[in-house]
Amino acid sequence: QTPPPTKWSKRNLSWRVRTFPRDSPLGRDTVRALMYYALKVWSDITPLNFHEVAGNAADIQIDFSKADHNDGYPFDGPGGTVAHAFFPGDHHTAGDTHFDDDEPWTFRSSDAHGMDLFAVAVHEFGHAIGLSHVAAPSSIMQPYYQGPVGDPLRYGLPYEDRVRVWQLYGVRESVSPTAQLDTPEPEEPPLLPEPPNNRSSTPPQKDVPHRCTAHFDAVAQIRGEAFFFKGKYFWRLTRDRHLVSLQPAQMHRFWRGLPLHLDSVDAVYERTSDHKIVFFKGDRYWVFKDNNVEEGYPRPVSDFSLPPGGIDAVFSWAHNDRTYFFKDQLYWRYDDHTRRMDPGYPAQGPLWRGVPSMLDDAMRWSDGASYFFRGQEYWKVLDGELEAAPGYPQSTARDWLVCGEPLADAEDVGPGPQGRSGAQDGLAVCSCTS
Amino acid sequence: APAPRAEDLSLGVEWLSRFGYLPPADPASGQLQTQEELSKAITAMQQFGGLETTGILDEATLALMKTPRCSLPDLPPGAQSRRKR
Repeated sequence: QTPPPTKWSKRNLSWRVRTFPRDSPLGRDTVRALMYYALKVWSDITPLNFHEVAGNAADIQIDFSKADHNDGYPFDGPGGTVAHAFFPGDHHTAGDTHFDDDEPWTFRSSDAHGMDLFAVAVHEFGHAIGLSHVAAPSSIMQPYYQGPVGDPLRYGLPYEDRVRVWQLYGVRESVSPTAQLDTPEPEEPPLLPEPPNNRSSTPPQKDVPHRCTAHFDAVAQIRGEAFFFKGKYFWRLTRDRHLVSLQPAQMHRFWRGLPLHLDSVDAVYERTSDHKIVFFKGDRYWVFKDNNVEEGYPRPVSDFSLPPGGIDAVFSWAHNDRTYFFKDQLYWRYDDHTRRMDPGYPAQGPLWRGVPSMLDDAMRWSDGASYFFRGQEYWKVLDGELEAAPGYPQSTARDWLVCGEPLADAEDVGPGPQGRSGAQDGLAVCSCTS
Repeated sequence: APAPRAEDLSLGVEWLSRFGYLPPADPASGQLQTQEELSKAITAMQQFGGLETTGILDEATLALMKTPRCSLPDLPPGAQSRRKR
């Protein structure tokens, strides 16, 4: 007598942590990492793909809320109901997942009173993709909290949950439905899950550019964060525009699969169709899933119907969901969903009044605006507008890379922070990843 | 078995309604449920929760009702109110 199950008709689903726990020992990046791994539990065995995004358009919006939060499922303080998620469908809350901010959320805690966030998240994401409660005591979809489920990196779904999700979405190609997924408990303490980071154990080399004087090769918004590329290095800013480190990270150590000898990139963007990340250099391009290159790359840019010679800049304009390529004074408009260049291009730039026709790169940001970079300056174009906002260009180094006013003599700039505010001690702008 | 305390009964009825074992309260009769319906709902809840099915609000049942859990109902809306015509 149960109604037919609801499920997503698409296979690429975006997610975002919209609000974080307020008084929790778990940091934001730990929460994001746990959400990533809890979703991965489901995507590892089904053809579903989850991608973290910024902005309000995510399919699965994750919130930490207290008491009544206007969705018909009020929370009730510590204990009682701890979380819920909405089933797939056409309604705007479909897939949204809410955790009670009054619970003592923990991760790998020995405290028996804590509420293991990973275990609860795996259960709730089961709802978010269409699974309902079951009575089977070993199922993750049993409605009662049963304590931690072990290491997020090694957790495998019980057989009945695997079967139920396969009934909805089928089996992921790389998975054998009869394979035993259970793994023995690790003897060593498992590693703390973290999103890919840019830490390097090697000391900085002499060719390290300085962020305050660099003319960036490429700029991109990836998973809601900003990446500024220069030479073999890049800087990373969180979605709150906080610089993760004053020191740049080495590109090939993070973007695994880029050739070691690659001395720079021309342009980078995150595809809206599947959230893969595309790097351009000269006549070639590479496609990354997360921070690992896909098989079969590099490939020629002619795949995009672009002429030889490469591009200067690329970005996806939120206004029309089209990707724009720029080279010298020309630009092309491309549909990432159909993988076709729109007819009538290239056209003579610029499309946006006030923005220079020759660019280093461009990106859209979580505020809905598009940002265009050239030299040490950038221009902002508000969502849907065709003209740069008044007051631009502004200094990229000052507004994005935590530097002072543009320096008269770039050669005098030593390593270390430049600033005009409390952020100049560097510590104020660091962001811990766990 | 001893009769459940009034507050446990109240908690039980509210809990069973919230998680899909009892139909939503009838506006004409307030929260009133028949004893038979209540017993059936408790039995269903005990079955779903892996408890011995007694049909009464015993200690184990009340303890399970106080266990932290997901907010979503265990049974789909309307599942408990279907009857033969």
